[in-house]
Amino acid sequence: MLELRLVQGSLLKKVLEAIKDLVNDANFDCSATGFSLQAMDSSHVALVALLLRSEGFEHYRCDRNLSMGMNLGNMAKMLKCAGNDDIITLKADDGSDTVTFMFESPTQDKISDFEMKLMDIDSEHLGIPEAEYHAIVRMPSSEFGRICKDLSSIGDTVVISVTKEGVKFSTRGDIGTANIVCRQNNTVDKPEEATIIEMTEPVSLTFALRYMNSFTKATPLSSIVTLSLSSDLPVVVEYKIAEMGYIRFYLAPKIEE
Amino acid sequence: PCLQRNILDYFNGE
Repeated sequence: MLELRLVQGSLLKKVLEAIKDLVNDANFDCSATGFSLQAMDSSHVALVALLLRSEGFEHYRCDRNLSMGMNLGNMAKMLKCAGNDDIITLKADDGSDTVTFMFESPTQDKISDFEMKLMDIDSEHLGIPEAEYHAIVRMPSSEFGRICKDLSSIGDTVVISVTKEGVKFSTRGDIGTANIVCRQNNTVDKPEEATIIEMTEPVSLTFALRYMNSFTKATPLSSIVTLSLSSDLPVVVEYKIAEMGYIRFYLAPKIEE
Repeated sequence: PCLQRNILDYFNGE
């Protein structure tokens, strides 16, 4: 028996909007720790890892570990039917091939049930080693989203270079080139507007902008994004989900042939 | 020309 009650149902709606275009089908894993997902895009270039900790739910019952295969497009369709202020409850019986989403309006005057078919998904769970990153950039998520969108109108790839002075996003295309430098700035009034760079050595990596732009669909989940870069690892683009966990996107770099 | 690496080049199956 599984029963997860999330008072801030809009979080789950936002999570699905953030990942549904990157991953078609995925297993949601439910354990005492929380509600989680790990899935790769169909080209195996990007990986998304989601964790919503059990403590973040108003009610969290998960009698035994359960893996539920879902089509994320269909799940997003169902969650779109929940109001932004609705409480969302997920329910599944042991051995059932369906999951039920229950939506309650804040005043309890409207209660909806949506039952969705589960699917068998053969997916490999990858071990993501703990890593020391050469550079960690923390910046406003809206700023990062704007940069990725702007650069993708010029080129297909972005070179992210981190030095002590700042983080530079560069692209080139048929019409020309673009460079955007964000300097470290931790003296702003609001912490969510700061750009903070922790660096042990300079790093410069190239990534496909198509994927970066897809990751920025998680912007509504957090005002801050963290980019973790090492010369020999996929970049980690992390959006923390307040009080609950995180959504992390891993993207393999492009390298000179 | 840049070659797109694969995430499986970095993370292994458990």
